Amino acid sequence: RHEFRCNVCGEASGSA
Amino acid sequence: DQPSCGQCGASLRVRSLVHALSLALFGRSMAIVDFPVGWPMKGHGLSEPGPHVDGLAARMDFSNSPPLPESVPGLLNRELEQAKPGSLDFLIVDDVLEQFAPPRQSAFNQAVGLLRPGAVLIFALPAEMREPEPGEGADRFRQKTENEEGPGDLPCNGAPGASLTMPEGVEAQIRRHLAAAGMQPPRLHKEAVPEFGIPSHHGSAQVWAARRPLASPQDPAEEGGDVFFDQHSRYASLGRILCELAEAEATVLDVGS
Repeated sequence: RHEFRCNVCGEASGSA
Repeated sequence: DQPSCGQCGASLRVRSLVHALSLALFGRSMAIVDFPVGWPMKGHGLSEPGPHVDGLAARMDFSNSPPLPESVPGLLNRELEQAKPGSLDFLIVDDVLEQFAPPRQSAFNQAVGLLRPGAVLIFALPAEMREPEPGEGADRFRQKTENEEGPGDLPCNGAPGASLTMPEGVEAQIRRHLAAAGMQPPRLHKEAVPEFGIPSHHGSAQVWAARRPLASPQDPAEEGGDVFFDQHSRYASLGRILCELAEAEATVLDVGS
């Protein structure tokens, strides 16, 4: 699982 | 492409498009929520509805036409018949161009014709391209052609449905189409953007960015370029350099002349 920030909604998300 | 943001459902392809758009407009990769509100740019998308469409529309003059699932030549004509030629600062074309039967040059010409000088075309193509299996996908669009893309059957992208993709040598063909449409050499975005969950080599899409050249002031036949856009590009780059040089929490007071 890879944590990232979504560049659409700006929220922290996971699992690219 | 599967949704991969647990919050808004944005796919990897959409995030890659946003990355390319942000680089083209602002010179750096930002989330849409961090784009300035009221940004004086006019854009259009040929994209499935989604949070990226809503986010862009909330921040600038942005409209969107969903691509049709069974798109055929003429789609751009239908979708964009209301758009004024040379009126857009950017156009996003998400998995549409490959659905045109040859000659595809007309699709590129139509798309570019909507752009003002200095504007950008951002588009995604399926990353997986191969020759079709017998009886697969694109059969009903299959046709012989003797145009510049060579004779023979059209390949399909292996995805469900009837999407067509470019034959082998797609990258060279795209570059040729864009050059013939008068665009500057395009950029194929292959870079990883780990902070936004974009790996360097992913299988969902190729995202390209190409810019229409600014008109030369020496060429009276050309309509003048948009000074604001050019100045913005310069100041955005200058601001980025200053930010990189400045100490943490430093404040840039002015980047004027």
